[in-house]
Amino acid sequence: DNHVHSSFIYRRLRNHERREIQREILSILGLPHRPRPFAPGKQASSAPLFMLDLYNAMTNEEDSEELEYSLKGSIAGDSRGIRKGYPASPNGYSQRIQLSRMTPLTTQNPPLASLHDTNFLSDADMVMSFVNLVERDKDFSHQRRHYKEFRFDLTQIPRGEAVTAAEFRIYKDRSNSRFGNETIQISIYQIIKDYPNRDADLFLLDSRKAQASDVGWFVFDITATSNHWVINPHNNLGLQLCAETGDGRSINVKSAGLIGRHGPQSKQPFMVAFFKASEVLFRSVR
Amino acid sequence: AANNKRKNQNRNKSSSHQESSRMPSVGDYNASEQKQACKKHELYVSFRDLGWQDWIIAPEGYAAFYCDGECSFPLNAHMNATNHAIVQTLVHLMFPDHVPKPCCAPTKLNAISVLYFDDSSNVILKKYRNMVVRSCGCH
Repeated sequence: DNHVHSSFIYRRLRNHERREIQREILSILGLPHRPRPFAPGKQASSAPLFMLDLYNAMTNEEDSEELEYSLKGSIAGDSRGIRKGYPASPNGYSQRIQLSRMTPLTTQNPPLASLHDTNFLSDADMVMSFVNLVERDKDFSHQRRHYKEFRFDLTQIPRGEAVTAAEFRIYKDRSNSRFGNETIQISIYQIIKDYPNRDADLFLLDSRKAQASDVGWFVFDITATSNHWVINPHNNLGLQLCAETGDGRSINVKSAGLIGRHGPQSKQPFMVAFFKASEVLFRSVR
Repeated sequence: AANNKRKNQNRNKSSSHQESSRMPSVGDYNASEQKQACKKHELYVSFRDLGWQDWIIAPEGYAAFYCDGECSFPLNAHMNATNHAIVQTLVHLMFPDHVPKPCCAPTKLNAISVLYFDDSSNVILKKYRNMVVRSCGCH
């Protein structure tokens, strides 16, 4: 007798019922009001496709066995960053998997935190992608170094969420033909201190080697930095990305084939963080 | 009910109607409880109907069951739904103040994942466990 009662009549919600359900859902989502994205002057976010892939993977995972979304870390040698069991998406994912096959994730400097096998997605209660807030693109430093800056506002994180992993993702197209098939070193730094008339103090977070002909998404681990920024928002001065040839010559990031904020929306760089709820949010009694 | 009826009999000797001494037959019980037969309704919450499709990216909405009435449902291999409902109902009839009737409650809850934009056009994917009622049964 556990059947769905056919006599239950479907009808449109009345206004007060609509408001009641809206209030109920906002209280479950933990939101004070409904968000107003894309207000005039706000740029569109650069990660809906990636997040939609994650949403589909998470929904599939709920319907079927655990989803293996694992990032095999780079300790040294040729461990690869591979997403297994992850539906190849129309944009960068398939290229990303090719890329991880072609370019072993070797790092010259011991990585900050060795990425290890973990099931980010099924453990995560929340995943959040952040829009890059840098307005002007500086290209050239005082000490004649090419770089790109990226800023992300981590103060919007809903209360009670702890960062379990964070990645900076940037898309690489084929580099400028003058680099032939040279090896290019792409490095990501945390800005420690800014100065008006000299280069900023930087801290190397992660770096990758790529062939000039490589195409696809590059994923840099910035978990430690993100946790630091969540705890000390005033220290969040952003990231610097730069590219060098094999012999250490600094080259223009765009000519290295790296897509900045003016690239097609599906290839713009963004940051994504995975969270675990550190406290149970009790809803107000209604 | 039988006890109450007997007390009533003692109290008003005069009334010796045949009905008052009759045990409520299963027919009466079912007839009187018929209005409470187990029902599981589906409530579909559509984010589009709520006018929220500009910030909720997925899903379109979500379907949740809610239950009312009195149900019985398999508890395990031996104590199946019917046995449980009979035993529970008989004991309820004997001790109506202490033993509840078999009744209906959510017994299987599923998670729902919501993908939405926040005020700054960041994208948030959040998983809410135990959000959607998928089946009903006795608690």
